[in-house]
Amino acid sequence: AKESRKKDEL
Amino acid sequence: MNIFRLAGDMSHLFSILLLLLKIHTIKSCAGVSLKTQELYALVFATRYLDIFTGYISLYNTLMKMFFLWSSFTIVWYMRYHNVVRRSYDKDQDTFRHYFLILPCFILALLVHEKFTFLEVLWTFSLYLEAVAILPQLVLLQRTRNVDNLTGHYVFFLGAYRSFYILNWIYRYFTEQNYYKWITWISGLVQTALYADFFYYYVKSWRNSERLQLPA
Repeated sequence: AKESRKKDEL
Repeated sequence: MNIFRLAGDMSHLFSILLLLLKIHTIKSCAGVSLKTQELYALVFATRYLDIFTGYISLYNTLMKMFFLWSSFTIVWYMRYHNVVRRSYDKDQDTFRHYFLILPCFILALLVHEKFTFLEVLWTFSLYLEAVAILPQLVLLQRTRNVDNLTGHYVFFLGAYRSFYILNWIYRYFTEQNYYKWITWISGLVQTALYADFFYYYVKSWRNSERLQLPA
């Protein structure tokens, strides 16, 4: 889950 | 960006524009909960600290700035504007919003993905957003006869949450390694809180009646 944390939502 | 996410963001934007229209043009905030608006201001202030630390897109940055600006503007109007503040239903808007903030903060300290300052605040903002509508729903319940703009405002806020759930489902099936338990669970809780309101909103719309919530 390393990149699933990218917060691209508002 | 998929169509569900865009529809969600646009509903959110539209709901805030409706509220600003009511407050700025009609100079009234009757039926609007200041407690909920203060909670949203806190939600955005704690979540969008990442404006300074990470860049996603111009769209994201502009939307974040709009949500921050609009939430503080609405609170300012309701508290300090000479005309608007007089229409605020202070005696009805009695929900103890401070009681929501502390549990959300403690939960964020306990359940998060990384124990860093920004990450805990971001998690706190998710938990708080999930329950921030409660003072508004209680106020609606109390005033019972809901004016159109306030009713539409809550409806579009709920629509925004529903579209986000569709967006998560879509992303789960189309992207690899896309799962965010904390976001999903708090989002589901948040959307569930609107279910009762939605029921009465759709019912009044179908019968073309004024929205009235049961006592």
